[in-house]
Amino acid sequence: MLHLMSILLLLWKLKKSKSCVGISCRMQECYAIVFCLRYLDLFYQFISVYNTAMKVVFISSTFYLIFLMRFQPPVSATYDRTADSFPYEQYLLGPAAVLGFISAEEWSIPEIFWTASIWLESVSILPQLILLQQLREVENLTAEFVATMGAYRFFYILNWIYRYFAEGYVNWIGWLGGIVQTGLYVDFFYYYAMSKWYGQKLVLP
Amino acid sequence: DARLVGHDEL
Repeated sequence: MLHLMSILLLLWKLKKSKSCVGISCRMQECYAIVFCLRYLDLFYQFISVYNTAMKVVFISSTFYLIFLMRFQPPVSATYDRTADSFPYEQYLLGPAAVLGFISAEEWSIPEIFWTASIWLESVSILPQLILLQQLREVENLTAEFVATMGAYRFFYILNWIYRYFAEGYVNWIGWLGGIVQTGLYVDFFYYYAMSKWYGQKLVLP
Repeated sequence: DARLVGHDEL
């Protein structure tokens, strides 16, 4: 729900301000790749209506966000290609593919794709964080969006602890990826919490 | 086999 909320917040921000200054389209592209790799199972397995609906919403809303930022004026006119230039193709995609291949529990295409998607998701926030560090001053809605985008994985960790004790659920790759992902946010969260506490604008060091 | 059940998380 937090993940969904972060997407809705971003959509709302783009529609309301008609600007995507401070938003990394490259992060959305990473997520689009994550979703396409992971949700291939839409074609051959059914878990629940909720699960299927969320997958479809995540994929379609993420592609819509990319479309808005890259191609749809007036939002696309505010997109700064030079600032949002983190080369995830080299730094994230390659390593995620290699890690996905060597750490997959089983060498099948869906399993390798799933594993690679977990590793890629764990670092997908990097383009966004690096963009914010260049700008330093973060708009309120952008701050909420990034905070919810980080918080959802933290709540997964709580759920994993519950599931481990309640059902003996084990998911080593998911857990490790989740810890890396949450760890990358800790720094941002700190500055976000401080700005909320003091009721000031979020300014990154 | 857990994989037969598939990944049930998003």
